[in-house]
Amino acid sequence: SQEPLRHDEL
Amino acid sequence: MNIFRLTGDLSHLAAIIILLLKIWKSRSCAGISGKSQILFALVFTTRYLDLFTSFISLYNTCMKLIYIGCAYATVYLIYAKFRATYDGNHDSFRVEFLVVPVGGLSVLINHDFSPLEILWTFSIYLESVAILPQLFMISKTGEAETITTHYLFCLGLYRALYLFNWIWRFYFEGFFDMIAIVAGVVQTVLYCDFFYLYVTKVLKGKKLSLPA
Repeated sequence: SQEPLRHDEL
Repeated sequence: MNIFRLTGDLSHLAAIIILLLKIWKSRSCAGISGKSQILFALVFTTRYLDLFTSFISLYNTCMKLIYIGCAYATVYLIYAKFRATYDGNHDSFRVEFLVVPVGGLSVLINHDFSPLEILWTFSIYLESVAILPQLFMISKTGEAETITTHYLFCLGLYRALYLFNWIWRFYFEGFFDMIAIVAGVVQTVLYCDFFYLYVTKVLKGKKLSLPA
């Protein structure tokens, strides 16, 4: 499975 | 972090604080859509669940906590502390017409079919339309207090600045997030009519009132 996406914005 | 992103975040923060202070100082939430504020609380709650799973930066964590805290404080002031001043009759937008399609869309179009990712997507889509009950309320009553228009301006400016941030990030980092961009464009477009009124009326010292 893929790396969990990181949302670095607010 | 670029200047557009930072000023966007600060504009967002300013909007949230302006609204809280307006309600607190006037001891009234007249003219404010409680439904929009509940939607924003839902937006922050579903988006910032990653507070539990990943650490990005101290700035990121602090801002998320402040946004969530302020959102719930606003809802509390409207529906509990100053409930008597809440103008429920004019706050008649049917939020299920937003939440249900947005929920469906976030299940259908997302980056990854996982619970956290779907909730993040839901929050992005929902944020883009969460202001509609507020704009609907203003169109119904035909007017808005000047301080309320400052709130709306900061809130619209925030997403417009994010658009520049995404252009910047695309050019300099090769980064883009299509879901955020499309929803951000929609969100910004919804404010265009209001921006026009803000510039032509409020900035010239007039109260925002719509023609009957």
